[in-house]
Amino acid sequence: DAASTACPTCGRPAMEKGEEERYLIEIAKQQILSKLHLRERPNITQPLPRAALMTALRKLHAGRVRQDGTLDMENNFINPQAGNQAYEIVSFATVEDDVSAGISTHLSFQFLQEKSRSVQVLQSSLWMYVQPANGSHPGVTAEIYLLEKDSGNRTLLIQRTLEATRGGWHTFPVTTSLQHFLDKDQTSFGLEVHCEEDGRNLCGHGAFSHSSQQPFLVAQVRQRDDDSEHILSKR
Amino acid sequence: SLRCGEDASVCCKKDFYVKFRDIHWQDWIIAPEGYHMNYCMGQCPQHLSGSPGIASSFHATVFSQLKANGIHSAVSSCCVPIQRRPLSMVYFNSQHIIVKMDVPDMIVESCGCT
Repeated sequence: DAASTACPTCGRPAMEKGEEERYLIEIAKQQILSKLHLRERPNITQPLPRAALMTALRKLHAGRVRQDGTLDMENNFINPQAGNQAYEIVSFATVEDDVSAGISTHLSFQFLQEKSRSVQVLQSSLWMYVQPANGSHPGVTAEIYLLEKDSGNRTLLIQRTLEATRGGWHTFPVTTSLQHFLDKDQTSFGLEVHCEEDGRNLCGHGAFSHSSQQPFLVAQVRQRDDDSEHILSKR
Repeated sequence: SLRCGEDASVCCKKDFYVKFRDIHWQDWIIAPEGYHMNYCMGQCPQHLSGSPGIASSFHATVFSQLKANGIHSAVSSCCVPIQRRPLSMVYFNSQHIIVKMDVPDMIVESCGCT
C-alpha cells in the first residue's frame, strides 16, 4: 500500500490532494514570473479603461479578439524572423494639456523597463485617432514633433496630409526616434501632435474624449544580441 | 507519449491547468486565460529507456553507451519532457505597459524516457 501512495518518480510519500495542488500552483506562478523576468506580479493600480485596451488589442491583432473581448492566442506569435527574444509593447499616452491655444497636444510615453535593458526597436508606430474634418477641405495636415524636454527643442518628424472626412485611426512611424530615445537617458518619450482645421484641433484632447480613442504607441523590440552574449559569458 | 491517469506508474505526461482568475492574476494577465503547466512523472524501467524517442541529453548518450556495452549499472533512465511549445502572453508590466511576449518552452507536450 505504501508504495501505491508514494510518488511514482521519486518515491517520496504522496502529498495530500489539496496540498499538492497548492504546491503546483506556486511552481506555476514562479515559473511564469521568472520567464517574464518579473520579481513579483505587477500591481495594477490604475486599471486601463477596457474600451482603450480592446481598441489597442483589436488594432494589434485584427481578427484575434473574440466577441466577448478575450484574445485568441492560438498560433498568434510574433513574427519568427524577429528572433525569439522579440516582444511587443503597447504604451498608452499620458496626455498633457493642450498647448499653443489648444491647437497642439503633448503626449508622453514611459519605457522604464526597456530603458534598463539594451533593446533594439524593430518597428514602432504612434496610433492616433483623428476626428472627422468639417468638410470645408478634404485633407488635414498632421504634424508630429519630437520634444526634447531637456533642451526644449522641437523637431518635426512627420508631416502628412490625412484624408479626414471620416474620423478614424492613423498610424505614424516613429521607429528611429524611439530607438534614439531608448539609447539616451531621457525619462519620457515626448511627442507633440498638431492637426488643425480652422482653429480646431482634430487630434487634441477633445478629440479623444472617449476612452477607446486614447492614443497609444506600439513597438516591436528585441533584446540586443550583445546583451544576451553578456549573459552567456556570465553563465 | 502516455497521458497520466490516476495511478501513474510508467513515464507519462500529467495535465495540470491553472486558471489565472482562480489565482487572482487576471487583472494583470490579459491573455491567455490560464496556463497548462503539464509535467512528466512515472518510472522508466530499463526496457523503456529511450522510448518514445530519445530525450536529447548527455545522460541519454552515456546511458545508451552503457547499455550497448552490456554494462548493467545502477543508472536508471528518467522521465523527462521531450516536446515543448511556447506560450504567447499579453500582460501589463509594472509600468502599466502592455507587453506581448512568446515565452519559449512553456508547455510540455509529451514525455519520454532518457
